[in-house]
Amino acid sequence: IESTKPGVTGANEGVLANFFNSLLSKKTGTNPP
Amino acid sequence: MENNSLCSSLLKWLETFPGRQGITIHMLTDGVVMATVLHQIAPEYFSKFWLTKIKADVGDNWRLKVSNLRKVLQGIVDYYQEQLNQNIKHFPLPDLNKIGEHGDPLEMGRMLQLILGCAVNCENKQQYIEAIMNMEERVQKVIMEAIQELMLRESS
Repeated sequence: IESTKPGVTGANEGVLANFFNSLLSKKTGTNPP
Repeated sequence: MENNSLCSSLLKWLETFPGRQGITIHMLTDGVVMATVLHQIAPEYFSKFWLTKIKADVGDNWRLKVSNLRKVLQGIVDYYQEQLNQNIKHFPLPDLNKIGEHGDPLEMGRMLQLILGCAVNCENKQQYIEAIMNMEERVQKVIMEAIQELMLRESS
């Protein structure tokens, strides 16, 4: 998912997008309540 | 990480929640808004029943504020342990007296950092992560570092 924030510098955007996308794909460790 | 920038960035993050525009440290010191946000993040865990334990009208009584904050923090720590299977024993838990009595930004930043960790790891994490990805780059960077610090604690 690309960050849609205007004015974001390329290099930083990549690092940020990679990090947050890795969070999205990380297995959610939530147990049933 | 300069904790005032952490606190101000996480206040901006809280503003992405419905009805939280213009949120301030003072508004958070009684723990009620925090509890409501946690209920939204993980209603199956921070249930309506759990919310009833948080006193809504404490005014400026800092002892009652701290009592609320203690319940919120305990709920968060239990959520990490029981729901997320994450160990945060090494994470410096916030000084609740400093939050309740003085609205200390450093300690408030720590508390909000823990709530952030719940949001980006819960069942509904996608909506919260995507909201972060639409924030200013400078704020995204502070939030990324805050999450990494939590994960670092969790993995070390």
